[in-house]
Amino acid sequence: TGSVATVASAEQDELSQRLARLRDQV
Amino acid sequence: MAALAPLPPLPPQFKSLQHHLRTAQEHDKRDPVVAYYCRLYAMQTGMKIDSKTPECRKFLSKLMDQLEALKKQLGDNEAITQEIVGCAHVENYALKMFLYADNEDRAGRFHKNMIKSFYTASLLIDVLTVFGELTDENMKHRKYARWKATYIHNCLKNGETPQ
Repeated sequence: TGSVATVASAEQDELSQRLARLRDQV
Repeated sequence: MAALAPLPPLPPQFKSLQHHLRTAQEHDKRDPVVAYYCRLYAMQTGMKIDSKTPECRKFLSKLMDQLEALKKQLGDNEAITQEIVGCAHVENYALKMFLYADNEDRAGRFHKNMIKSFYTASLLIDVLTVFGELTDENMKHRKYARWKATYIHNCLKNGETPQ
């Protein structure tokens, strides 16, 4: 379950990063 | 404008976003800037609601694809490239909707289109939260528009004349 949680967290981060890029916040 | 890739079915967790997403679809041709920010609101709010379960992540990822495609297509529009301009655009549009419905109301003309205008105005004021905190005036307009839409809808449904 540890690795499943890690993958989920990485995907979440990816979404957050895409959202920040979209809004020119990076 | 090129068609957007369709979204997967809406996960139940995102039910509260269905009206904003439908408003986005309805404005894809009529006003792409409004459509873009409705999706951005759904994206931002959806991430707060649930970005962990696979079903929600998949939905949000596809919604993000749509947003990125739209931003590319509308890349020369200042209301997209500068959020301050986008905010003014959405706010003006919401106010126009509100004033149309309010004028109809005051003239005693009650119909589906004015109910929808009140409701859409309230949804677009929700969308303004992507730019920051709402002004007191916007909060009042949102509350009034949502109440009016519900009240007039119920009156018409029950065959009563709104007061």
